[in-house]
Amino acid sequence: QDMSMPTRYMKHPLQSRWALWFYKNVKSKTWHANVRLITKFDTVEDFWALYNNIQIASKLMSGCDYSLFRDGIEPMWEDYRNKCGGRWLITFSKQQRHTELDRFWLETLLCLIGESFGDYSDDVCGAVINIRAKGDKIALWTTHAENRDAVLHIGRTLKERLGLPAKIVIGYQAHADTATKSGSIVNNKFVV
Amino acid sequence: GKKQYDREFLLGFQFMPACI
Repeated sequence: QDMSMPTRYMKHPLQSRWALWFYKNVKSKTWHANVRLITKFDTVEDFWALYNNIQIASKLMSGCDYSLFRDGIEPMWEDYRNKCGGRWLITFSKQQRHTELDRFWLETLLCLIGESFGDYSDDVCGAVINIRAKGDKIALWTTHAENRDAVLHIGRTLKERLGLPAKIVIGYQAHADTATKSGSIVNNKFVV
Repeated sequence: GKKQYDREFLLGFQFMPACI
């Protein structure tokens, strides 16, 4: 009846609802106690409303993480959708924090919410950025380390979207291997 | 079908005025 009402603006729904988590390293507390859910969103517009209003990753304190995971998947190995999975891992030099890190993280987020991995997108659980004094890291987590075709397609797509040159090799590590490692070296299950 | 959005589409919404 009210002809003066503007046409309702429809937000653009995402395929999944996503949850953004924040980790701050407080040494007196357990890892679980240091992880907090910030918020969830399921539209393009709500993603930007969040992204534009939180601290950019490169300005976080050392020891902090952001994690973006599909709603219902916790950002930890123990979640049943992660425990048989693994991660594509990209490590950065200290200098890259100020030149490339935020661009790479945003591109990773856009790959996730845009479901950029075609038929293999369902294998993607989420992504994590670690801000660390010794070197920052971005990791994309997938649900099953044995899904070779999915893992490789996701890795190649990520590498292309981030614009990494061919000579840069990134590795995929199974969480089971990371969790049981004795030293700091974890064997790559795949590389692209 | 699956809702897939390419980067240019997503980036186009970064600075859209907030809707009520």
